[in-house]
Amino acid sequence: IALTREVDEAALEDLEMSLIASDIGVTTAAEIIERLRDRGKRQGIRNGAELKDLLREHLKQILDEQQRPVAKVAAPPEVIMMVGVNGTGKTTTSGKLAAWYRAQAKTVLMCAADTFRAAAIEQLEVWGERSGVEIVRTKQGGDPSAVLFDALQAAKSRHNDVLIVDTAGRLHTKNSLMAELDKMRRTTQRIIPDAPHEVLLVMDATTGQNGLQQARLFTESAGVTGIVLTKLDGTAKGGIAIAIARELKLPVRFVGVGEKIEDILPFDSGAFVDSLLG
Amino acid sequence: NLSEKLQRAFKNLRGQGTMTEENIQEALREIRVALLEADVNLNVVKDLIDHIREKAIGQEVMTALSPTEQVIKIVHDELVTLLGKDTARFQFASRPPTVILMAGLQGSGKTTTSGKLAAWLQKGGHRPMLVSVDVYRPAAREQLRVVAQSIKANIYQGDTKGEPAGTPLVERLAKEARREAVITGCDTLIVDTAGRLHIDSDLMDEMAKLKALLSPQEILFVADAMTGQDAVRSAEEFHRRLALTGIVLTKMDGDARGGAALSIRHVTGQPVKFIGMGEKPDAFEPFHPDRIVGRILG
Ligand SMILES: Nc1nc2c(ncn2[C@@H]2O[C@H](COP(=O)(O)OP(=O)(O)OP(=O)(O)O)[C@@H](O)[C@H]2O)c(=O)[nH]1
Ligand SMILES: Nc1nc2c(ncn2[C@@H]2O[C@H](COP(=O)(O)OP(=O)(O)OP(=O)(O)O)[C@@H](O)[C@H]2O)c(=O)[nH]1
Ligand SMILES: [Mg+2]
Ligand SMILES: [Mg+2]
Repeated sequence: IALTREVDEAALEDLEMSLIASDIGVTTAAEIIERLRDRGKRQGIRNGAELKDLLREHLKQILDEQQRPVAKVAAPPEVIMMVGVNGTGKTTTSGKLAAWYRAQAKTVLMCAADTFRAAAIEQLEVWGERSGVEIVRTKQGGDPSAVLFDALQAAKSRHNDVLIVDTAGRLHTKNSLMAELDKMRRTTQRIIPDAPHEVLLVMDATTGQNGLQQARLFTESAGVTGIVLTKLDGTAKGGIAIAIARELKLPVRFVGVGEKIEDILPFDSGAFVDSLLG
Repeated sequence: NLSEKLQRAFKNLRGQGTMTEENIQEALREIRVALLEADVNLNVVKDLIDHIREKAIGQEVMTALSPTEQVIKIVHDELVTLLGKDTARFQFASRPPTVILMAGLQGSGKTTTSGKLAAWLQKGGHRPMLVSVDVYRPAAREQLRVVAQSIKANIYQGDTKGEPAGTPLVERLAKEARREAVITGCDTLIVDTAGRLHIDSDLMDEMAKLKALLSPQEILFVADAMTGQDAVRSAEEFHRRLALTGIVLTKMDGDARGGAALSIRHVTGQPVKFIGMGEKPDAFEPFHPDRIVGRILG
């Protein structure tokens, strides 16, 4: 069988453009399309629709390989830390997640560990009211590790199922802020040995190639275990999540699809890839 | 880096010769990759490469180093031309108050930038008034109030009177703030708005209504420097609905290359007027095109 069958190059080029347009990255797109070209030749696939199906399958596979069941928590509380650069949706997602866990009949506590930004604590308190979840807080400008300590002790003594920790937005290039996050993680480990059980990197779906560097450095300082991709109700495709899955082996756990409390969905790789390829 | 990649791409063009379509092909590919990795929009990159190719072909190559230097210079000049060579001016009203309307997607930095703009205007001897018409986001109006307090700027708080969050309330607050600015002798009014999607027709209508109500001298699109390919779509729609007068690129204190600046400038024709370089009110600078070009080219 000849291995040099023709593949529809125009179709491949269209697919490559749509991958780049989705923010998957020019190099990642080229590698994926090269692999698709090889496979297309070997399987004698010529038409564009079939190539697109193959591509859909491959992208889904990249994402599915990172999906793993969330590890069972030895003893409550399960501690979930929300981290990420400024403005991505950490506080909003904390509120949505609190409601989501409550809907599963879990008892939830939240920690307002962003003691820096103007009205950050007040913002989380509104989400606490909306989700019916109590917030452990301190005064503005207080020590984030100290309020985290209080929240962990409270969650333990009250036997809460889940503790959600909202942290301040910070750029991964700011060493002192990343060190603060590392310190918060170590504080958590001292009080609850397996915690934090989940460290969710909250990323804006409009983020470009910088998202990879964010994921790398946040994983170094905070031990990221998964991604929440927000603002997918916009027109951005969030393709950076595929580059992150491929290179850093991180799963997407949830997606944010709006500003209301119910606008959160567990990640569905098929739906995500369908929307990406259009 | 790009220079090294171009050196390799030009290994057949050492010494003398002329740049032709063939011998610069590999170099153009490297430039394309560099621009895409810097988050410049795909279609903008296509246009840029065409212009660069046009300018390069026919150029005489003088020394072994010169093809790389020449092409880098062409690329650099092309990007600076696209961004607009000079630092853009801020538009004041002939009769106060000058109204500045902040616009943009969720989380881009509008509220923080409103405070920075007020601080910048104060330094320039102005008397700004701030108002938040973000009646939607939890504690948004409180956030601006705290920011205003920290820089001792006037802020119109207004009373929402338990009215439901919606455009009528937004319009009422904006009207009252403008009147208050006039009464208190504030010569500038900065209107902070809620983040919104360019595909949300009700909220985009609200922006259009705010514009009609306030007749702002400046409508600033506040965009996150780490925005990727989607930057053109949102910027284009905001520009179509509002006729933007300028762009603020925030979070430039990170390591995002900032290619979105090129994309947004290209699709709106409007200049980047300021950049945000941090979370504090003083982390705000007028934009210099050549600095971001260096950053985009890595
Ligand atoms: N459309 C849309 N907007 C969202 C989504 N998630 C969050 N937002 C909005 O994004 C903006 C920023 O959200 P926050 O929750 O304050 O983000 P943050 O990461 O906590 O911000 P910092 O704490 O300042 O770093 C708000 O206007 C939210 O309503 C989403 O899934 N879709
Ligand atoms: N490092 C850095 N952070 C910034 C900059 N500008 C804004 N931020 C941060 O980005 C986050 C979002 O800023 P906001 O001012 O709340 O954004 P917004 O556009 O008003 O958000 P919405 O009203 O929800 O649409 C906050 O954590 C800010 O402190 C900047 O230039 N550099
Ligand atoms: Mg927050
Ligand atoms: Mg705001």
